[in-house]
Amino acid sequence: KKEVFMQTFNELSQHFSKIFSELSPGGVARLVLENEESPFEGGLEIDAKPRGKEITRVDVLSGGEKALTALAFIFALQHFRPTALYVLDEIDAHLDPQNLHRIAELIRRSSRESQVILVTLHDSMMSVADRLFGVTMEKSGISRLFSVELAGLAA
Amino acid sequence: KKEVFMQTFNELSQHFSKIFSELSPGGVARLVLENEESPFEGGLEIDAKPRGKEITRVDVLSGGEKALTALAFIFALQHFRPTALYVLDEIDAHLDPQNLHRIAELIRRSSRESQVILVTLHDSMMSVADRLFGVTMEKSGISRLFSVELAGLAA
Amino acid sequence: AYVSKIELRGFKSFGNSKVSIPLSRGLTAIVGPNGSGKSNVVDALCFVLGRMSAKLMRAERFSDLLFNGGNGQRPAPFAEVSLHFNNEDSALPINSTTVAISRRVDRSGKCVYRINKKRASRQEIVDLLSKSMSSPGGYNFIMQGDVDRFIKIDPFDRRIIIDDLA
Amino acid sequence: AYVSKIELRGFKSFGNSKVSIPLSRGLTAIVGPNGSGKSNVVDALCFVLGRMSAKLMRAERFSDLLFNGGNGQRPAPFAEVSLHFNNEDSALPINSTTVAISRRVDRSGKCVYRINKKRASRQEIVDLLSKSMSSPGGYNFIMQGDVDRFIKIDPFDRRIIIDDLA
Ligand SMILES: Nc1ncnc2c1ncn2[C@@H]1O[C@H](COP(=O)(O)OP(=O)(O)OP(=O)(O)O)[C@@H](O)[C@H]1O
Ligand SMILES: Nc1ncnc2c1ncn2[C@@H]1O[C@H](COP(=O)(O)OP(=O)(O)OP(=O)(O)O)[C@@H](O)[C@H]1O
Ligand SMILES: [Mg+2]
Ligand SMILES: [Mg+2]
Repeated sequence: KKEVFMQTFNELSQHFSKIFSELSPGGVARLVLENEESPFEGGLEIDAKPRGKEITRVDVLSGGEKALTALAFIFALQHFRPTALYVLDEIDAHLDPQNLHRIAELIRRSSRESQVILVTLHDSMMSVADRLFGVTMEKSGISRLFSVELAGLAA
Repeated sequence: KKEVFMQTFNELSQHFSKIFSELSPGGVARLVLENEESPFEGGLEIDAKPRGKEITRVDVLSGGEKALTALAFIFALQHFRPTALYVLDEIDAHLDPQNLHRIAELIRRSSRESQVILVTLHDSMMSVADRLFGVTMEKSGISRLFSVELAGLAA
Repeated sequence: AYVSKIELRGFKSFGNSKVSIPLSRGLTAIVGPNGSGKSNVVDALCFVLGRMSAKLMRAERFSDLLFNGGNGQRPAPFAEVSLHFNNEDSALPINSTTVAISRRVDRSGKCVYRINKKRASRQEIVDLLSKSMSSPGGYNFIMQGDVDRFIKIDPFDRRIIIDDLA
Repeated sequence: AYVSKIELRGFKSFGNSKVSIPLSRGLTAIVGPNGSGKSNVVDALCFVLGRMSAKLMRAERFSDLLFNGGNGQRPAPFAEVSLHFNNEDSALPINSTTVAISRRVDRSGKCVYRINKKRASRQEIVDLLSKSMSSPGGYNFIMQGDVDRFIKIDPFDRRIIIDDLA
């Protein structure tokens, strides 16, 4: 049982560290078992070291850095057992423009292999879409959906 | 004791409803005591009705609508006992561009009476500032602060 | 296989007329003001894929998923969502190049599932789509607010995520 | 009265050199990348205004507020924040047109407060500033993440907010 756990842990760990480095250039992060001998008696910590900073437990990071680390973890979970469709609803709050751009690029790359539906409020995120739909709610309380031309948006 | 509570409640209620209408044009919201007879036996609910929608308990609203309603509540608390200085750290996640604009305008108005320090990641929020400072972290791990010219930003 | 379009009718804020959303094979983005209905589209996908808990779709019970009439319209008698697949690569174990999955719920909360118009059980739909549409833990669907939960999770629960995956 | 400038030295990520932030009488905005130090400026304000809990400034203990040396610098021997006020309207009950409040903490966690360079007690600072800088409940300071807490608060705790105000 611990065997299976460690296999899963190691595979997830690899995905996580790789994705974090893509999202945080020059940064490194790894999953750390609190109790490596008997994992089930401890929790799972994340050590993250953005470029130029010291390694710290993830809870000492800034709000945006925590969000970025959580996203790396989520994407690692997705890479573990890939599916044909991903649906992401507003995963980009807390991120600065540069981090938004990196997340957008990562999603754009995944969308070559899988189908992705992304709900966002940010221009930089919608600009990497192949298709764009706008939703508005009319006074009648009914949501209307319409196709949006992507050509005009800043890439 | 209930006297003092009801006075405070009514005053806060007025502030809240007024601010909500400014943030959600055509919308109304009010604070509702679960137990009006003995308030201390019940909680405090918020009923909110954005324009074109039915009155609902706030927990049925969308993510951004909940954030907007929470901000109206926070600003009402601030109006209750005004201070000379307000510090707001990233209060604008979850809001769409139009709501960001309204929050920015409300903050701009308050900054005529009080001093406000606003931390934000959004252009629309920083564009209403009288002064703008940028922070960056150097490879040395030291934060550097510098003044930013506001003239170039889209208002 | 990939989703060619989503169709909604009477589902949450989408009114009584059928709404059709043709998807890209790659990345489709949905934008719009707060409260416009973006997350309702996500709820529609959860619904048609057979989610058993109405709460996941931010409804107290399944009948809350029916369009409630909004401002002066008549409420919908049922809510229906269809998912149309292009199955030319036969990734879906069914002998058809186009596959339409649908789920309809009426005011009593009773659900009817269909595969290519033929009535089916929820289990048949889950079996048909499990390989492509669902991952252990459901992490292919990141709902609004999930990232915040991942940020706040304590180390023990975070490790339990791995237990469940293993 | 209003804050004319904030000065920081050795405080969190602000290094060993003195940093000076001249504020607008109206709205001053602080922007920058994630992790650059924006919230650390907010923590500096909490610190100089006499907050007793280091946790509020995202530190385990007060000594964590000292610049830790970052990448190869020497750690700071102390952390100091000063708040300079323009008191021409005499809104602050002190006989001076400029008022400088400062707080310094050293590695042992010992704090020294000053008003216009003269040593003072924390209570004196709190009394001096209470009318202008603090509101019951501290709602004039909305920290990162507070809005989310207000969104998730349950009705009972929400009502308790009013109890505390009354
Ligand atoms: N059964 C229903 N009938 C009619 N309208 C409904 C129904 N259920 C929900 N709604 C409406 O749908 C709206 C919420 O939509 P949704 O959560 O999709 O917004 P959103 O676009 O995701 O907003 P945000 O950007 O704030 O997250 C609410 O205004 C609500 O009144
Ligand atoms: N005592 C200290 N010495 C040196 N650096 C520190 C110290 N305490 C915190 N830091 C650094 O400050 C940074 C966090 O800064 P802060 O929380 O102000 O970021 P932020 O600009 O608010 O980011 P976000 O937009 O993500 O909220 C971290 O990188 C952390 O390493
Ligand atoms: Mg939403
Ligand atoms: Mg911050």
